[in-house]
Amino acid sequence: RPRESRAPALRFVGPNPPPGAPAPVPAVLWRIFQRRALPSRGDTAPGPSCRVEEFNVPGNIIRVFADQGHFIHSGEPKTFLCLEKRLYFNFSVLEEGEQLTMAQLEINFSHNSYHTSSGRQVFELRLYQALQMSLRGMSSHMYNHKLLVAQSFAQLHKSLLFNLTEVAKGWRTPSRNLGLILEISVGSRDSALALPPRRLQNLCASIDSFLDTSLLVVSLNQKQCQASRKR
Amino acid sequence: RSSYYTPVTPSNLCKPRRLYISFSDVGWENWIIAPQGYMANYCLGECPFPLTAELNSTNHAILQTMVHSLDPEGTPQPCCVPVRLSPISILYYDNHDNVVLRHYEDMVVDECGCR
Repeated sequence: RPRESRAPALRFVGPNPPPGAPAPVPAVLWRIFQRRALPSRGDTAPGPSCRVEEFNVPGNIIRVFADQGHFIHSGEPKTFLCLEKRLYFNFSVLEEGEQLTMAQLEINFSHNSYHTSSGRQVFELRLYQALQMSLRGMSSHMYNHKLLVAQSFAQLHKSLLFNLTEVAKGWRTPSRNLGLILEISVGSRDSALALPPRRLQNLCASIDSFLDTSLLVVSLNQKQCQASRKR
Repeated sequence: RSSYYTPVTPSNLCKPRRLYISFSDVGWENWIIAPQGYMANYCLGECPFPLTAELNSTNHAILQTMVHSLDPEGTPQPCCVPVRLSPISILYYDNHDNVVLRHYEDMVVDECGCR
């Protein structure tokens, strides 16, 4: 049957099957799905259908966006940065009438904590919002950017979570969605630059376990919620 | 997969009938992660005069059965349709390979009625 004739609410079948190996299903989505599909005996009846209890926000659609950004190799000799990466999430799938109610960035590392031989080593993570591309091209610092998060960590847990709800709301306008820039360095800029290059290189090597980033977005499709409320 | 089942008291009155929808049957298995299918049910049956309370009828349907009993050719019986449905959540890949968990209203027929 012609595609148009399908009910819009169930329109997720694309012209082609999803390409390549399917993305892994985030554990948080499995948990929420299973809790809704099979409420355990102790549960009260499922909450209102247009609210995500797990995050305590209104919503009837939860999406996990895969990061489509790329590592930034500025071509200059290695600076004090161990990692410099552009993060980009394609928001074009969000439908008109959907209201974004939460956005949470997750940065995953492949193992839990870093033990450096010479005692405690502190890494610094900075997250910038890319505001405007400068005329000179794609290197991270060619963007006007705004610092969103600056956090130091020594003992690292598997993943870091950041609430980017307000920033993500602005990304509904495609021209304002220039993504983020993630930097991870060995300590502050001065302390890193004071280290011998080889030492810096070794410390950065421990950052190699950087795995991936994803953005969990909760949104509310008013039309579908009102329909049920009206009835 | 629609299979008639023989209820204990055979009845052709309007009521829900079992219907299990398998997403691979409808060719969605490449997109849908879970569930693989679910019990959606459907409504089937007569709405005869007089309509009894358990047939979930509107006042209009009651009048229509009366007119049908007087003029069967000119006025059909009311229709047996879903009157109470419940939602399910579906986990799937969208066209950009994002993983989506979406709550869909009106996916399972719980009750049928004459309208």
